[in-house]
Amino acid sequence: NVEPRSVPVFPWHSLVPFLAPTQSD
Amino acid sequence: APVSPSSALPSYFMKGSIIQLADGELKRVEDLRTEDFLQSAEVSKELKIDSSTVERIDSSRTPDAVIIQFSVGEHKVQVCVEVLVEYPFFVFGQGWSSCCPDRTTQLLALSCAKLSVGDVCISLTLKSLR
Repeated sequence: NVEPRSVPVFPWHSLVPFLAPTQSD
Repeated sequence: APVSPSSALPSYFMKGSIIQLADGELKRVEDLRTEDFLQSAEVSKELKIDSSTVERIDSSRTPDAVIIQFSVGEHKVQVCVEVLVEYPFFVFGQGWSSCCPDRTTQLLALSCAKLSVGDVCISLTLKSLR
């Protein structure tokens, strides 16, 4: 029997850069 | 100081990678559309989408890297990031774009447009950050 190979699944937000500006208030 | 780039891009940018949207739907990275990011962020309790406009693209002392200056969000906060030339950003209404599309396609097989000054990229911030 051949074991099915698991395919990695990535969450959508890993593809988007986190450009969170530091707030100074 | 800009964030230093890593030596290799994450594997989720490779063509054919499976991406899970916030509603559970699975899509390949090359099939993602602007709406997928917007709808996923709407579902998210913590994350929101911000528009980040490319203001400048400068060469870097690091080989194969560039320094990109973004104007982020409604307050137009200036943020600099240092990334590899092949790093793909998602441009609103256009899709994946990088400073060197040929290299992105060569390394990741991901089709890209050329990232240019004035392009508006999708980026994330925390909803609680005000």
